[in-house]
Amino acid sequence: SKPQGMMGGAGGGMNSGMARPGMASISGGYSGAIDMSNNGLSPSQNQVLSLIKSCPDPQGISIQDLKLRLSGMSISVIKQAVEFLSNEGHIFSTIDEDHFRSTDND
Amino acid sequence: LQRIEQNKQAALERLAARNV
Repeated sequence: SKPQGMMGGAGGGMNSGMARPGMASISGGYSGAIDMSNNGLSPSQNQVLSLIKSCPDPQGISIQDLKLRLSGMSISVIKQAVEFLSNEGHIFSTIDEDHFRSTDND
Repeated sequence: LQRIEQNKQAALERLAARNV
């Protein structure tokens, strides 16, 4: 006939204040990623593409012009980017294999 | 200059193929 039940709720309140451990790992996985801001292109490919886009000439922009405007980027990197962009269909060669235009703007 | 258009069409087809 003793009243019991006083012990019931005593331990329960401790858990609710704990920090959520899942929050930290969400932002953690990003650190190693290359900057692919636009469409899966590398930064140098994006620079080459935007320069080609910005050229209004119907015959396109030459590799030499790209090299001049992207001072600091080596000619082989530019050529690689151009080749990649051409394979992807973003740009195409015009009067010769050294001049390129973008397909994206008309 | 027609070759340029042909190149452009070919490039557009490549682009379309990539985007499928």
